[in-house]
Amino acid sequence: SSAPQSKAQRFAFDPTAAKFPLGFVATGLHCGVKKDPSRLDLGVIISDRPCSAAGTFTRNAFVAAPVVVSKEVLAKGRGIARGLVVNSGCANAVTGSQGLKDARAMSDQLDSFLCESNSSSATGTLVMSTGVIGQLLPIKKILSGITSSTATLGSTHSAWLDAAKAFMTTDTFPKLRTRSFELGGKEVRMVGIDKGAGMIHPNMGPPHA
Amino acid sequence: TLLGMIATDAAVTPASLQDALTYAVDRSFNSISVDGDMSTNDTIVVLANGASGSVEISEKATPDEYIKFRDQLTDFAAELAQLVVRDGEGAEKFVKITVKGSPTYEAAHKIASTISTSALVKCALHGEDANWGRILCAVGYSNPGFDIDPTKVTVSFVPVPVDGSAELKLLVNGEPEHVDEARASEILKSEDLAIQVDLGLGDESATYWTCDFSHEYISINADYRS
Repeated sequence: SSAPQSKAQRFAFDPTAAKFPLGFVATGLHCGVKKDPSRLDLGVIISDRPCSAAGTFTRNAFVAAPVVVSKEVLAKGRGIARGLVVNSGCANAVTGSQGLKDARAMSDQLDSFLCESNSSSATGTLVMSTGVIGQLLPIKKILSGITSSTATLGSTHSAWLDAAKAFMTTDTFPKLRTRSFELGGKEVRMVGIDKGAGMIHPNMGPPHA
Repeated sequence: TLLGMIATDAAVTPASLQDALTYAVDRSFNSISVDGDMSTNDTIVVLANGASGSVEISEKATPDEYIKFRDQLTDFAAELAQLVVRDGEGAEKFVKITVKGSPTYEAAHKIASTISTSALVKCALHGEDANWGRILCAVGYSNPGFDIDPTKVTVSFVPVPVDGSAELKLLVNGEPEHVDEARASEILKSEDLAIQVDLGLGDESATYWTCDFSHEYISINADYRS
């Protein structure tokens, strides 16, 4: 006789047995891209050391600025990166040269933090944006948000869940999962976040394709 | 837009990580459809920092461990991809479409994609109408690169989870079955269901995940910019 569970309840991430990968921290916050201050719109994920990095990207001819910049980061670092910054609410797509500048500024802003916070000189921040097409990012708010985000980075379930919430647009629930398995006699862990509810029929390929 | 990231503490060379991700995405995120539209921003990235202390994986140096890692990544990516379909705008059904009996994986994938994108198939799924003619029609115009033989095609509904009862065959070798509409209705009432198409032309197969089209989808997208 109880009310049926919502999707958010049925597909909620169960953290009880979760094992997050070592060496990564994450956070999510509201920086002002979305109008509603209760909705998170900026996520940051970084590693405490350089990572092998790979990506698959849309084959749409109108490639958004963050896609261009993420491909540049992978090419420049020869497959090495350390961080990811994502905003939701504005896609930074079809935004011309200013859009490219803004996406590069997001990457550079987190790179600056990585340089200051670690003796390793390796940087490389991938960038993602999602939301409305054809509008410029409120870049000052985002850059300020990236600076603020470094105070709340963490490796807890709560930190990863906030990062997952920061990816969301019309999604009705955050999409966060983990798994662990043995590889070469060692336990390895994975965490995954994704988002998407509409404009979904991906056909992605590697950056050099 | 689809965005996703996977972070792991496994150690993998950059080139092998890219190959593993490309393989995984083809069988997961590139095998889902909500509304048939491709975004300007779709991106999936993976970061591997080696903090677990595991041996570094590479296709050439450690092929067995590479395959294990690649398959784990593929399965994990499919789990994440299916969450997107579950949360498709206005979606009330979660539908697994498998095309088998194909000469190539690519052709099976293309046919499954065509069925998954058909607005009429997706409306029928929403209405719980066992309209197999729309499924067959989509197969017929999918242009897979070879001639489909209509006399070899079999289409079935499969209950999910498999409840012990047999799949419901709608068309066998091109001949319409006498469909038990009550049984069809029972299968289609479930949130989860599977459609299976056997081309009878080979051994390759591919799977797609899609959802229905609902009134709510229109409501959400009629004023997205505002």
